[in-house]
Amino acid sequence: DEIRIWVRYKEGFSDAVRKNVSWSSLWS
Amino acid sequence: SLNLHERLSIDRSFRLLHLTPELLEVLKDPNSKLQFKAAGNDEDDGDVVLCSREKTWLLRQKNHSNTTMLMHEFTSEQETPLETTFGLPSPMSDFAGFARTTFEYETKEVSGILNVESIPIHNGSSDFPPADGRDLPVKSMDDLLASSACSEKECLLQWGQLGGCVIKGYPCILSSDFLTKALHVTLMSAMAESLNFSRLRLGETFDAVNKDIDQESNPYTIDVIKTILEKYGEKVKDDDDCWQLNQKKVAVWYGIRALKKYASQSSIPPAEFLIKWKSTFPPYAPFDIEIEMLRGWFFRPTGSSLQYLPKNTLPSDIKERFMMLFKLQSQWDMDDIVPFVEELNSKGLKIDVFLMKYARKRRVGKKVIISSR
Amino acid sequence: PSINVSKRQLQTLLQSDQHQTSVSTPLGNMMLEIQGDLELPRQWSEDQRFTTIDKEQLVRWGLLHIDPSRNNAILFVGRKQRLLGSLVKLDTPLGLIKFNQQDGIVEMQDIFYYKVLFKSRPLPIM
Repeated sequence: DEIRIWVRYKEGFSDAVRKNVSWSSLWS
Repeated sequence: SLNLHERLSIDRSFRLLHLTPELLEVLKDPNSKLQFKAAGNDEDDGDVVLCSREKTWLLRQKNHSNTTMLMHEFTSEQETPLETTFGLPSPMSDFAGFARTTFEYETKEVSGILNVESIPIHNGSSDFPPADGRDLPVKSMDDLLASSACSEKECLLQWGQLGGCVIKGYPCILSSDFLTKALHVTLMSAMAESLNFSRLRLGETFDAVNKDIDQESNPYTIDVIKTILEKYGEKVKDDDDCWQLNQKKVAVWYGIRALKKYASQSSIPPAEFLIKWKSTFPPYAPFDIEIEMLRGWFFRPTGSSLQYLPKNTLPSDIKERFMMLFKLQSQWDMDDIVPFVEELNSKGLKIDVFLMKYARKRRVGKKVIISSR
Repeated sequence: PSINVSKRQLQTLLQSDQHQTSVSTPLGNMMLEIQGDLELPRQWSEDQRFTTIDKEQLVRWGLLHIDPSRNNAILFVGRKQRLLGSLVKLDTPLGLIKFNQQDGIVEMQDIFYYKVLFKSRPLPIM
């Protein structure tokens, strides 16, 4: 089965970092 | 059960935005509008905010480590082969992933800031604006609003307070000197025509100022008079064209100018200063004055005499500012020192707590005295 | 710079006060989240899992089953993995916004109140 459909599990969840948003990043 | 698919080519133009209760209210109001804005122009890449007509929210990107897939239901033309291995009901719908996101935009309500970086200062000279607005990067109020990370309501409020003026469509800020002259002339003319300071109409006030002025060289155009009313007055409720003069604001403006003029090089006793201050008003002006109104603009080098101290000469570092203030005056009445330091209370601490971080506080009778640690 | 956010697509939704109460929104969108990386082929293959709908090439990668009475969810990924998860109410509803650079238009297309979340380690298919 060459078609790879797979979840690579991650032990933890991280979402601590926050940063301001630049105008150009809205469109990229 | 649902069949899940994903598009082979992912669309990267989707974003997820936190909708607080306030934002949901704005969305639900059919008359409201929401805009993404940033200070400056496209290339400046300032921080993006979201604005309704009245409020500003800062966008904060919160990255995360999960896979989030955004999917849309569709009708499959094919007969999907039954997956009998799992013993589940056969699939009834199909969803296709069209985007993946690894972050969300949080929204935090903030105070919008008017962007006056490129707005020229106008001192009343007749050569403003230049023909065709040459060399003026901001060519209209719409331009100014579009280049400010600020809601319309907050922008206009700040604009009025700053002495912003629109001359032949071009935004400018009136210089302190020009504001002072225009205010003085407006007050004198209004009194001469017995206009009511509680109900000053733009048209009447303009006519009063311009009675007997040669129009050729007249800098006090209707836009300038409007700026004066906006800056030194408050719009009367439900009347678009009428302002109530804020007598305290006017008195303070004259007082600061008087401090600058009479108490810059050396200090002046308060009683003498009050007389000087009063003398700067137009004759018969009805404004009450008190030294306390000018807190945040003077210090007392010796005993009770006053000396001019503009905040923009003080350090912006809080420790250094306190050091400088105590160097100029070793002990301060708490009410006198607070206006010099409260703008640096960035964490919004209670004022007592804030002062105690950097200074010593003690009670002497009814007064609270602040000195260095 | 400044750009209006169009809420044209949301109008009927907002007016009728309808909003998402189950796995997909009234407008047919769903938010699925997995604690891990989901690897899928990015190139077409002659395999029954690949289809084309409205000129879009799709790969079928999973099967989702929701038990609405308990908000439990099972996700089968490929032929080998099984994930257990649930329908979760979002702390703050999320607006789905498209930034269309070509047309210079920004549009809020939907609002998510729930997501289907899988945070446990995948199990083998028995």
